[in-house]
Amino acid sequence: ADEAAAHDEL
Amino acid sequence: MNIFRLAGDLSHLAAIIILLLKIWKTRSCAGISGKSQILFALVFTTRYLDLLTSFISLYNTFMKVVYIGCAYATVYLIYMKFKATYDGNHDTFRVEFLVVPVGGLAFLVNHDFSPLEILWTFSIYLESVAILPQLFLISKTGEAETITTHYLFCLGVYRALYLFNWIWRFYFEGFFDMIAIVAGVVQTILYCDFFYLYVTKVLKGKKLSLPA
Repeated sequence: ADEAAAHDEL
Repeated sequence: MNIFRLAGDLSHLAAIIILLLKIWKTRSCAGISGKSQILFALVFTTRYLDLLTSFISLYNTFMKVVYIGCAYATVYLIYMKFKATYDGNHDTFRVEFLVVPVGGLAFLVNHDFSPLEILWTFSIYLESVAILPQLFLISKTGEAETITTHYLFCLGVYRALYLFNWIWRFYFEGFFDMIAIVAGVVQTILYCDFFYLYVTKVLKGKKLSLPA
């Protein structure tokens, strides 16, 4: 999967 | 964005605001670990460096700026403005025992060996244990003001809600971030003892005090 490609969480 | 994530962020925001207001209104930071607050400021600083490199959403940017701003404001109130009320004698947790191993782990276990990614990983690991100086302070003094327990409760609930968010995202988006999940589980577990005391004492109108 696209594991943590961008960190969109805070 | 799902309801668990949003509720988690708002709970996190509530915790930060409760702490700031408590210190501001009482003109005192007694019972608050300045060390934990410095660690949280470090967590936000190292995690949100991507404010400078990538834009995700207005919501994302806004919350990051608020979290960072509040974290430094809290540190300022504790170490500068209300320094006289700071409980330094009890705030004796050795933070190097957290920062050094966490730094080493961030170098060893990360998604990508790049400066920004290592700092992000460092922030995730550090956040999971950053509350320990605060819990240590409470165990040393044997008690906590009720407003401080509300702060801790909101802060603990935030990461617990993120766990549900990650379950949701795994099922509906196929998304998972093993580093965040493992650290989030550790972080939530650290609050379990406190949750128990909060429910059995504070919610029944009693002050949180530990047996001697």
